[in-house]
Amino acid sequence: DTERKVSRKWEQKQVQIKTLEGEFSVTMWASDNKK
Amino acid sequence: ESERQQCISMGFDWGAYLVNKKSSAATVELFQHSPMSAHWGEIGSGMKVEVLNLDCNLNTKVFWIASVVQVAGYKAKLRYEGFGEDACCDFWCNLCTLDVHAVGWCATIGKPLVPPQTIQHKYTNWKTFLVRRLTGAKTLPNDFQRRVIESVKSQFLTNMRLEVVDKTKISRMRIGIIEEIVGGRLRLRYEDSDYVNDDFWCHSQSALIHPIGWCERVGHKILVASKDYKNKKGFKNAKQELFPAVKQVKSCGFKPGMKIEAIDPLNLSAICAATVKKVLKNGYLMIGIDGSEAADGSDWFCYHCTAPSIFPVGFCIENGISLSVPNAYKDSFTWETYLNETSSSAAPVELFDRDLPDHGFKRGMKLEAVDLMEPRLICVATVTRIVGRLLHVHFDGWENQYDQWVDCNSPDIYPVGWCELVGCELQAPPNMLV
Repeated sequence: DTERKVSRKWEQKQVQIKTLEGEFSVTMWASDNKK
Repeated sequence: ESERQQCISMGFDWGAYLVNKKSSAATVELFQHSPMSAHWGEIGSGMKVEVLNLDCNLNTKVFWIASVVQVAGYKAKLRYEGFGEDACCDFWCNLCTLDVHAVGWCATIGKPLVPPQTIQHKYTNWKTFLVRRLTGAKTLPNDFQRRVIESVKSQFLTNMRLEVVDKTKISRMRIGIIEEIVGGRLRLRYEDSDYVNDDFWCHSQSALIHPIGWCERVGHKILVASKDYKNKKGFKNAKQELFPAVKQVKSCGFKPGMKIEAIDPLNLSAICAATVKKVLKNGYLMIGIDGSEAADGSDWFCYHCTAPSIFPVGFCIENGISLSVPNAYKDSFTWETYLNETSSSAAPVELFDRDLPDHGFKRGMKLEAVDLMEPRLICVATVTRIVGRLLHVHFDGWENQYDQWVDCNSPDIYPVGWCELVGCELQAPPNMLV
């Protein structure tokens, strides 16, 4: 149940990171904008 | 008042104060009327944000990623990524300010993240470090700041007119015009007043304001207004739907003369023996506090029959609260004798709304609370007692005589950091003056 609740509320997203050495992306969780 | 004025502090440091007092703050979710309340469950320790890097000597504003260590109201203790377990540079920050963003925000505006200079040489490869720290972690939604802005907005607008309690004579109503709105709090100017600064602050969900025409509708006889008060050129009346809905009541069952216990609207630290003076329509009652009634009824006060500020006879004794009674009965008060001697009856218990929400407030929690006797002031405060849905709020650094009983859903209490969020002054405890 907890697993389902989390998956409803949070979505995985690719996040772009820019540092002085260059850019790369990571996978993070953010709350679903639509809900 | 002059002492209070000296205590105004824009720079009150909530973080240091909570640590110093070893106290916790009431979470934002407990304040349903507060901005972001519905979303705050998503905020927690371990969350990553992009935040202004204050440990750098560049001339431009740069950002770095920080981890939320602790949340207190709208404020969070943050630690820059790279410090590991070292708390030496932890800092408190209001998460709803413009310098806090979701991870990824800097890249969207082409701004490189710059590590704090204290640790800039700690890692030779920041990319590997950040990938390890960020993958699978939580961050804010991209539209977090838009949500903050939306949730602070009020549907009330300046120049709207409404009916409001007369602060100088609480039994009567006057027409108020909204002059200013700050975080959902309205600064109202009394329309009939000749004085420029004759204003009154209250929250837009306050029970002290009503739409134009309310007095007539409920049969409240004392409204200071001209015959054609319902419309005024150049002004808009605030619509009914902007005001909080009250429970619909066909026949409330209260009768004039019935005795109750009620929070004294002129001394909110006291719960008093009181009398239903008049029953208006739609469940509204005019209440008089026993023993302090002005002969002309000018201190009667209008409460809705479902208001959390009125209680059945015996409520105080049942909950170990000292009941304020008329002077003549001070040393020997019992409800039984008093009802006998005043030839009156107690309002039946079933007439009261005993809805008890699972509010989540705990003793000792810190918050920001309006001084309802001077409602333009919002002060550092603590919940010192809880009785059902009633919170006993103490203003930190002030005598207990200024304490107030407020309902858990009162729109006059706010989470730590609310004043900073909406841009109003927070009154620091007087002993915090340097």
